[in-house]
Amino acid sequence: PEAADLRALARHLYEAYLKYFPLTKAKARAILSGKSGDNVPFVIHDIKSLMEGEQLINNGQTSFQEHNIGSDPPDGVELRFFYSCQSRSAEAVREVTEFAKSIPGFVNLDLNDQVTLLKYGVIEVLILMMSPLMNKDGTLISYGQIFMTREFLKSLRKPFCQMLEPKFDFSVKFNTLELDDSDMALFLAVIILSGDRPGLLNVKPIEQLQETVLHSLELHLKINHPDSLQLFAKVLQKMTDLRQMVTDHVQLIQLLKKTEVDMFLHPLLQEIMKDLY
Amino acid sequence: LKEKHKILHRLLQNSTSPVEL
Repeated sequence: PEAADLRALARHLYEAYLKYFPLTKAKARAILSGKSGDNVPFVIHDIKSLMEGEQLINNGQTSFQEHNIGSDPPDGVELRFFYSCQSRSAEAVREVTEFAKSIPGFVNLDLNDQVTLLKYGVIEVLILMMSPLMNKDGTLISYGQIFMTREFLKSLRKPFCQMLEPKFDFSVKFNTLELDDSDMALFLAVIILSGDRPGLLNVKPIEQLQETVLHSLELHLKINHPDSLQLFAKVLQKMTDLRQMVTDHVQLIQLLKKTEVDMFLHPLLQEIMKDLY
Repeated sequence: LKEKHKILHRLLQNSTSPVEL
């Protein structure tokens, strides 16, 4: 019966994942490998193609202009692109929040602790969820409508060119584990339910929830990847890399705030990053 | 904590549409 409960939990989280995340790994890999039929992404590889692609970017997600913060969008292709990324990130935070709420027991936790778990977990989750969209040459953006090359991202001015390179390095290694969407759903829940986040008021129930999801993940990986040795341990090791990447990412954003005088940081992202580490 | 994270708090309490974000 216990194994049956763990299987049911894995199914439930996979269904929630499919419900809240519009671009699954299965869809992304189909697009990246050219097996998605007519769904061929627009490739951005230089400034000219970026200009052409901007129209697509702004159709695919809320544009900077729509936020109407009382000023014209700033000049500079890097900042404009950065704002598009922020809008998509804010929307992704909403998706992750909905997913978190679907984890059995999450909404019964102290509300302050729910806020803390999301504050500390959401950027780790967002970075992890970029992996299925990436290969060594570039990344899908804008819900899979656009493929942006890694070389183009590296050609942007500092520090913008430094923002995604560590994520590519991580993703290429992480993708060799070949997790699918059902594995990812459980792993995301494990990350969200980390009982060692600073300032948690009631750690015990969080650890109990995480323990159950961990058991479910271990069992699921054994069934789903019978030939992959030590996969559970390898997956859990990635949590350390994710924490380091968030620390580095937040430092880059702090640097941007100092160097880019006109920079506007989305209020939701500001909330999350303020006093994070 | 809730005071310092009003948007996050709102997202947790009810589903917010992308436009409201």
